[in-house]
Amino acid sequence: TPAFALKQSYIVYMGVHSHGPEDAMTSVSKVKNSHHEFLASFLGSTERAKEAIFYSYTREINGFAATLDKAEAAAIARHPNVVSVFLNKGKHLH
Amino acid sequence: TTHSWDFMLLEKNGVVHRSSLWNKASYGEGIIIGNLDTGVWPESESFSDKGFGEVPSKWKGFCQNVNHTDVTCNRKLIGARYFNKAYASNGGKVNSTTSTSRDYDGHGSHTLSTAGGNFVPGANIFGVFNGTAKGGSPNARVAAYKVCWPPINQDGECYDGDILEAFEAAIKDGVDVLSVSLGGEPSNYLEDSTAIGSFHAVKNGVVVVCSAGNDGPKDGTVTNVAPWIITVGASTIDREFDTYVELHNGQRIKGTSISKALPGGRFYPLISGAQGKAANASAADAMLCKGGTLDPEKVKGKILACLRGENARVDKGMQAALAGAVGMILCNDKLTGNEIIADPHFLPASHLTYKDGLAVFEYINSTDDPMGFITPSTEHLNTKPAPFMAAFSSRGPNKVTPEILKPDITAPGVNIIAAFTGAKSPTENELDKRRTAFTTESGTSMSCPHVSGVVGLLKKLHPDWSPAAIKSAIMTTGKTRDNTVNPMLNGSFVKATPFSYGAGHIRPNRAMDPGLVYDLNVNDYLDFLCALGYNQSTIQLFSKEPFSCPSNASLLNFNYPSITISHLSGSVTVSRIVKNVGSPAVYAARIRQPHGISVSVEPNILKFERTGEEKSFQLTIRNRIDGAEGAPPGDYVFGELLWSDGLHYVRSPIVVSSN
Repeated sequence: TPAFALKQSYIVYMGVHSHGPEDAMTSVSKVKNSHHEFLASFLGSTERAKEAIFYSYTREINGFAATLDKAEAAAIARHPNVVSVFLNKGKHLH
Repeated sequence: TTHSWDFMLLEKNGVVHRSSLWNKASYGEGIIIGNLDTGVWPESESFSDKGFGEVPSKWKGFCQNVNHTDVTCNRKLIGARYFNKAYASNGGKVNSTTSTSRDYDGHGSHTLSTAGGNFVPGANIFGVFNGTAKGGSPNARVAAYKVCWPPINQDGECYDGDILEAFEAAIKDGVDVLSVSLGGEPSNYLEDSTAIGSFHAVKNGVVVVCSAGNDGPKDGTVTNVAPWIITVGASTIDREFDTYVELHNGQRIKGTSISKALPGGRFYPLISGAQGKAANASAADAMLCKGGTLDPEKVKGKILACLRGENARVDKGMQAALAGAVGMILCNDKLTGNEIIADPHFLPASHLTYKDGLAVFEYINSTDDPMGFITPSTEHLNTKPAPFMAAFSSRGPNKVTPEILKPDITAPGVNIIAAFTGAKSPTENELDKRRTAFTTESGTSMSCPHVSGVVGLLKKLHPDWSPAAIKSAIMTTGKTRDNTVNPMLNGSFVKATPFSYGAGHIRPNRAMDPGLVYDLNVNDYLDFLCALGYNQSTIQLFSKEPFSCPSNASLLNFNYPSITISHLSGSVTVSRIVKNVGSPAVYAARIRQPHGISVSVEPNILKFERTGEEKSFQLTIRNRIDGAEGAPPGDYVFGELLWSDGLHYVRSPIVVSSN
């Protein structure tokens, strides 16, 4: 059941921010809040969203990294503001 | 790097010519090179700030120093940060060694010093092979972004979430060049942290250079294939570290390694790993000289012949030494064939090809009292042929977008001596307490920062050039011939193709004055995504400005410096635009036709009256389906388009597969 679903870490990629680089610093907290609110709409509460997100990409890349279950990740991927949702996997040194 | 830059820049006896890119670009002064890797060993002389002035005012980064044990920046090493939350989210342990940008592995110090390290005379490995270690942009400032950690499982040690955060940080901090010697399975651009991060970096004017991967020589293994990335394969330089195996029957076999001489200058008893096996071990495991598989009673005082596999090359003779062997002969298996690498072994050792290894085993098995000797390694310069492609270097075709040739370029990546960590021995064994400030490493990880160093120089010389223009300059001036003036070979010494080397081997001095460039901007990359079939609303999310996909978006007309036609049926016409970055000139086109394909160019003369002027041309590529000489279906064939004004030679590989 969803309550016991396997949680994995995912990247939710949403493209580019609408703010310019010059006001990026001032809008960091605004962006973080927007990521929390966005994820809260899938997880049911802002608290749960805050717990799940371990990176908010706030300056240039728009998106966040969060611990989610598969169904949550799939639902987020269908949102029109989301470019892609993919597993936080490891790459190798070459 | 004690020789690789001399090889690329054609320097003789360490003398830098005044027309060299190094001189013209003030050795990269004022440029900031970032590195996504395992961090940095800040005490390395490669990162000393002696002679460096104030940090450039554009720099917004910092030195992240949480536990105060740790990394101190200076006027050379101006940034050092670490990103471990994604690693931790996958079960990685966070402790004092994973909460620091200090490089406990050595990989990050090696790559960063290759790209932007100081010139360090007297660099050596355990006292041998003295030389001057050199970074490509030695006057540049460097910044380490640590994203790779001790592996948790087979997945890989550099996590997507950390990589993306590091790209974010590097863009914000103000780096000019990012060197990224890591990668994963080739995947969809929008689900690949390197592709996404580098897209945003390039959008901000940062040039991103990535390694192609070490999964060669299999075809279709190249990774980091997004067209906005400079993807780098690995090839040799004209230097070898020869170590001979002498057998008592008079055979003398050339191998390679970095190791000291066997003591006494006499022959020693020689046995195979299987003959030295412990009672409870399998002969197959003992042949690989794995830990716990060797019987010290049988091995002590002898030279051990081990098969290259899971262990013997990786541990660099440590298990053989622990079992009491005096020397090791490391023999390739059939799969690794001719690829031999000069690793710094723990004991006197020589790495042999598959064929030569068979001769050693045959001697051992056919002789009652086999004896052998290993000579000390000696450095040989001006070896021929060079460069040739490393067998391990990942190859095309590009599995994500077959219409884009990858890798883009090749650079030195075999037996490269550069800075190392002070935290461990290059044999990677905790029992080996030796430390060395420099060591040799091989991989596309090593070739990537060579290109990053060149990019630093080009950025300095041409601050107005876009990342795509810099990439084009590097690609179109590459060479496809070796120092015997014959076509470049691959690791098996058969003719290599653009699937191995892309546009060829990098020529930094030519890249500073390419004549023409194939330029691209962010909208071109968005058009490229349209042509791949991404929908308008998804692509709009990448662009702050209103953007609509052109109705005629086409991969064929994407202004890439190489030309690849996948599944040609009949004929196609390809458009390109070249920009003059030199003086007014008249360029003429020359085509080397791919086998069974006819290529024509229209117009075949381009007249440029000023710098910055752009001209377009069209290539028509037709399969000679009517003749017996047509290209074989499914096979790839290779040709070349060359524009020249007699002074500049602007080369593009042409790659065609037929339906």
